[in-house]
Amino acid sequence: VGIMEPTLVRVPKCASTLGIAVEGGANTRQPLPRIATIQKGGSAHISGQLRVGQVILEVNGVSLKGMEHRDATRVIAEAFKTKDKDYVDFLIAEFN
Amino acid sequence: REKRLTLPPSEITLL
Repeated sequence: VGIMEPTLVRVPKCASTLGIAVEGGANTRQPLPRIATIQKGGSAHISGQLRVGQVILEVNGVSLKGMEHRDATRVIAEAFKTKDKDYVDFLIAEFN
Repeated sequence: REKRLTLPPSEITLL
């Protein structure tokens, strides 16, 4: 349904926040987390690759499919917080 | 389709 090829986007942790607002999750009208806004000055804004409206399929290889909002956002927050990596990998789907 | 319409909106979380 208008879904484009998933794209891997690597966001370096170049600011103190990731700087995205996310909506959606299992059992809501938006079953996969969707980027609602991008905050100026956050890592996502600075790296310039994420866009409002994109849907996040995976974070560091972890699928968000079937996860409720709270769990999906926790996965994203922990991926940004962990000191194991200085980046977060997002598998993104675009809709046209 | 009807079932889809009854699903609640999601909250938004700033990360």
